[in-house]
Amino acid sequence: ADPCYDEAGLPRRCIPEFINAAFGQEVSVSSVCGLPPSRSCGLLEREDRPTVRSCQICDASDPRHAHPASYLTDLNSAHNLSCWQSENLQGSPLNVNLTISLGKKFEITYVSLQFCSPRPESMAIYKSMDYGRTWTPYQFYSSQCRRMYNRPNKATITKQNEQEALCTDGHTELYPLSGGLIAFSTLDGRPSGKDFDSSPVLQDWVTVTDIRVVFSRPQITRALPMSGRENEEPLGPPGVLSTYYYAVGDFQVGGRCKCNGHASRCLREKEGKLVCECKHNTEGPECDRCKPFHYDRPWQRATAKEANECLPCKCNLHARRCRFNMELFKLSGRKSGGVCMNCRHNTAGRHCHYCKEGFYRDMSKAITHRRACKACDCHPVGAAGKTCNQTTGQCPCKDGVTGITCNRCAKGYQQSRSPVAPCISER
Amino acid sequence: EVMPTFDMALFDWTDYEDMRPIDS
Repeated sequence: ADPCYDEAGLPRRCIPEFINAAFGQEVSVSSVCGLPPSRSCGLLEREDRPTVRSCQICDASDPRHAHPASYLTDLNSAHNLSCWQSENLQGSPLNVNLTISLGKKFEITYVSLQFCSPRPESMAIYKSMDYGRTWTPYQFYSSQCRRMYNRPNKATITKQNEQEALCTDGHTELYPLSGGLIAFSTLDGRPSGKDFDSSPVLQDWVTVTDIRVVFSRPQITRALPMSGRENEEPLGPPGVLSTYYYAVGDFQVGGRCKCNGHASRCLREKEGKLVCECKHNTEGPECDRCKPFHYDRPWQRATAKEANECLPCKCNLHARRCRFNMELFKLSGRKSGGVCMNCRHNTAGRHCHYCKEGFYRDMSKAITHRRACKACDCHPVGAAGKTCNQTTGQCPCKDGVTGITCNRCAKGYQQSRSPVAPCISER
Repeated sequence: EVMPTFDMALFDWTDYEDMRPIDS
């Protein structure tokens, strides 16, 4: 059964399944450890000792000790969390970026990061809707929102600012030292989220082609001395600004392939590009327009109540092209706005529903028949014009002339020698 | 009574050449 149609074959809204759109996708990172091999130390929480320092080698050329960006979106298990890790960074906080391209517009509901290092003290999430050409702030995390991002901490979300990035000091604590999570729910707390179907603002808000995460500041660096020599050694004295790094084991972007309610799945084209499998007479990467000749009403997103499928223009099989006219659509009570173009088979009119001048309707045939319109065939001499009655085919005859095509003299008249007055009274 | 159709050959086209049907 096609989810885009009900049991009776009527169209209904359909949506692709919910997925982690980041899974298996390439992530572009601004920093990765192991080139050249380096030694880095992090803090671990242990039952016997609250905090110990653990040091390890990062070597990009050795798979056992590498921490590449591909580990961000690979398959993770609870027992084997493979982590991407940045270079050792030193001094004033340096930005580290993670950028993921989803390859297509998605409507996302969350972005989450599971850390192998302590979570950053300040971090920003940005989104792009145009494949990385422009970026919009999506969410900020910082214990100093105003200072870092010039935004208030935990601002109240209203209908006026629900499409703006907010800042929170949540998820910025030092602990847990490893395994901490940051998860941003795109609709959480947004007032229009309850009526998402009728909120173009939020539909736009959740639409994403790329996500960028920027780690702006590490945890209180003086509390994290990182330059240990042994593999595992006690915590050193605080107050020393030392090296730090970021490490993330899992980068998820949860959502659905955006198809505006007109497709139940997305497929890969021959070139590998992801596109919606559009139904309801729609087309485009996001089923975002009507197919040619299906403009009898404007394109609309499908809702739970109404599939809003694109409808073909009513041209009685006499035209292949049509255009949409909003004024006619409004005049029809928002039912039909299609105007047929280049009516064929001698038809004319908005729907190719009557015969063009010089032709009349043959009532023995349906209007959809290609010979529904017959030539008037008005006599060049006997008729006063070339246009006949649309229904009967009767041509306008000169005085004394008769016949459907005005090709005979009426009773009491005889043919003259003048083509101007072909019939003259016998009297 | 069926009236005969015009006999185009009977018309005097002298002054009305422009009106003359192509096939007459």
